[in-house]
Amino acid sequence: LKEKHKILHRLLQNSTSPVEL
Amino acid sequence: PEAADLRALARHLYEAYLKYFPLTKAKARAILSGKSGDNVPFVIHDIKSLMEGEQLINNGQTSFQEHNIGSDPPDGVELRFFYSCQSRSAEAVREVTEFAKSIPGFVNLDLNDQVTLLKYGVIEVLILMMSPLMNKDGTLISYGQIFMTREFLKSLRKPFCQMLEPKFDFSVKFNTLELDDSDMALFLAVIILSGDRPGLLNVKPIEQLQETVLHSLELHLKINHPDSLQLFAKVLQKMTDLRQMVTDHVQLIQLLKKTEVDMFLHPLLQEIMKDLY
Repeated sequence: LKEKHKILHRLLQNSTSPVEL
Repeated sequence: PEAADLRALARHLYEAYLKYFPLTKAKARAILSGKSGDNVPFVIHDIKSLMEGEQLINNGQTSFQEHNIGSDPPDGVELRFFYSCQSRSAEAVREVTEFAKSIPGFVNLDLNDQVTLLKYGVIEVLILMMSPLMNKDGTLISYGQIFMTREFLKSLRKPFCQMLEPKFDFSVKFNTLELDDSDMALFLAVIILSGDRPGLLNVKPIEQLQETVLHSLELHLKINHPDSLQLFAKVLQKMTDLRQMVTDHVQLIQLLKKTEVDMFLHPLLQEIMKDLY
């Protein structure tokens, strides 16, 4: 599941700035 | 002591809500009722005003162009506006994720389950959070800088004109419950902590967390709205409507993918919507 949701996973693991989105 | 803990939880979630969501209901209602001083939104009611407002839209949020996906923005006012909505939605997913992480116990859940809860809950939360921005005549967008009329949205070509109309219908009814930001914070947490999402590995701890937030919401509504009968039950009933709206919304997006050849769907939104229902 984590593999299929890499961005969501990244958001959960650390704060991502809007630019990185 | 138990009631004190539930009150503390309500306060904590309200503070997190204020921290992560830039446009609160209090601010939005002030703008909509013209009580926000100089903060008068630009009104988009036709193509001409949309063109003028596009500058504002793209200043207020990451524009499609900034994503630089290797091609020029497609023609068509509907698609351009749709891309702006996608950028704002992706940013809102980030805000909801930060809020979810602030729910006590959430980050201790299995990481796969955290992903699942967000995947299934985030569009429900986003639709719910549109309600404070809407009235029967239109909606605030772009962090409250713009008011777009419902009639203009209805005049867009199909299926774009069908995307927001169900949200207006829901919002007008939901707004009659008169929840404030502190109520909303607890309700959002209840939605996120739904133990019946498909594919969850460890349901028990999620249900336990939700149970606590539900108690906190029930108590908070009694204190905050002493004269509103059965408000807790009425609020919970809205969860069924939200699920149906997400199903319909995702179907519309799937339709768009088929009919709009050049359409680009934001990678984060793609992740969320893929195999959702």
